[in-house]
Amino acid sequence: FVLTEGNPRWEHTNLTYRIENYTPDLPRAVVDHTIEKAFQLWSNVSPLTFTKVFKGQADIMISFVWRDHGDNSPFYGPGGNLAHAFQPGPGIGGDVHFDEEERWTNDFTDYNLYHVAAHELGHSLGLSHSSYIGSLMYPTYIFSGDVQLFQDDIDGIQAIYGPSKNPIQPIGPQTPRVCDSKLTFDAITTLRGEVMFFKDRFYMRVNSFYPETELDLIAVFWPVVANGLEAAYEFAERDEVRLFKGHKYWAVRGYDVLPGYPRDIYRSFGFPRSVKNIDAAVFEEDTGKTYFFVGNKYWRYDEYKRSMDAGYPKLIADGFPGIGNKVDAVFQKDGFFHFFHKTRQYKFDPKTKRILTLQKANSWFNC
Amino acid sequence: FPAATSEIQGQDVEMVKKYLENYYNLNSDEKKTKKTRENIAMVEKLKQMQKFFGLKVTGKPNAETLNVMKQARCGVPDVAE
Repeated sequence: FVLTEGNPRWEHTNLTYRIENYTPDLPRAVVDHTIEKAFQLWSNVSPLTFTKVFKGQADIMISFVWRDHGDNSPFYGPGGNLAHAFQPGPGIGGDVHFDEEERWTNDFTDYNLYHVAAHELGHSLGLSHSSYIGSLMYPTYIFSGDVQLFQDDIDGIQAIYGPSKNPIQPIGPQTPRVCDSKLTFDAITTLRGEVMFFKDRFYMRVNSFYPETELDLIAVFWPVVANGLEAAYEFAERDEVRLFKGHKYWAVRGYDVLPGYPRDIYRSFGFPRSVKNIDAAVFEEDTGKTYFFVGNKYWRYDEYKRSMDAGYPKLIADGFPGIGNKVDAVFQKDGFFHFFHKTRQYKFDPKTKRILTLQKANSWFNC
Repeated sequence: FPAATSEIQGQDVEMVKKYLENYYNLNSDEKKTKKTRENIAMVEKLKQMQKFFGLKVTGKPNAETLNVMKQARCGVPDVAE
C-alpha cells in the first residue's frame, strides 16, 4: 500500500458525506445504497464512521461531473479517466468526482459504481495507488465480480487510523506469491499450448516468452467467472476451455465467454443432483474422454458420444493408484496427467497407471 | 532517445505523453525544456510507469505498455505530485 505524500489524514474519525447530485444511469436509491456500501468497506476495518448529510458542507462531497468542472483536473469523456478524489483536508479535501460521461452500473458491465467508489474513497481517506494487482487501490479498472478490500488495503488504512474496534480483526484475501512453498491451486488447465493455474481471483501463467510467471486477475480475461473457480479443462478439439464453479460451468474461447452459458453440470454431463461441484477435470486427447474428480471418486465422460460412460463413478484410489483420495486440480501435458493435491504434484502415466514423479505444486514457476 | 517515440505512431505518442503528464508528473517538472531533455524525461517517466505496473522496464512505449495506458483507470496520479 502507499500512503499519500505528506501523510494527510482526518483528525476526527466520525466523518460526514453528502451526495450532491445523482447520475441518471442508476436509480437514486441504488446510488445511495452503493455509496453506503463503499463507505462500509472502510469503516469495517478501521475506527472511522461515516454519516450521510443532506445539506451544507460535508467532509466528503460526492458528485457526478463533466469535463472541466473547476478543480484543475478535467475529465476527457468516456473511458480513460473514470473518477478522481482528493486527499483528506478542508474544502475540496476528501471530495470524490465521478465522470458523468461514463456509464455507471451495478453489475459486470462497465463501469461498476461500487468498485470505483470504494477505490476513490481510499484516496479520500489518505491512501494512494498500490501496485499490487489484486488491491482495491490498484489504479486500473479491473472488476472481478465482488468488491473487497485486500490485506494490502486493510494494512494501509490501519497504518493511518489504527485497527477497527471490531473484536475480530477482519483479514482480506492476499495476492498469491508464486514462489510460496505453501501455494495450492483451485484449478489448472492447458490453454492453446500454455498452462494456466487458478487461485482465488488470480491466474498464474507460464509461457516461454517471459522467465517471470505472469500473475493477474482472472477478471482481466473473463469478468463473469472472476473468482472461486473449482475446476477447468481444455477441450482442444473445439478450442474451448470449460470453467466450473458449483454446479455451473462456462465455456470460453480465448477472451470470449461463449453464448448460452453458464449451463449446469446435470443436464450437460448427466451428473446426479448429489454432485454439488467438481473438484478437478481433465480431457484425455488420445481417448476423447474427460475425467471428472468429485470427492474420492471420479467419472469418465465421452466427449464425442456426449454421455457419461457406464460403471462410474469409481474410486480415485483404484483408477489412479498412489495419488491419494482427493484431487484439487489436474491437467494433461505431453500425454501425462499432472495431479495436484494441496502442495503436492504427481506426474502420472495413464497408460501404465504409475506415478513418475512427485514434486511441489509450484514447480512450474522457476522459483 | 528518439527511438522512444519514433517506434509508435501519431496519436499513440500523444496518448503516452498525456498519460505520463496526468499520472507521472511529466512536464510539471520539466516546464519549457528543450526537446532532448523532454525525451530523457519521457524515457524516465515511462520506466517509472512500467515498473509500477510490473511491465518490462524498457523506457520504450511497447505494445504491452500501450495496452495498460489504454485501460480505464482512476484519475489520481500514481506518483506524488
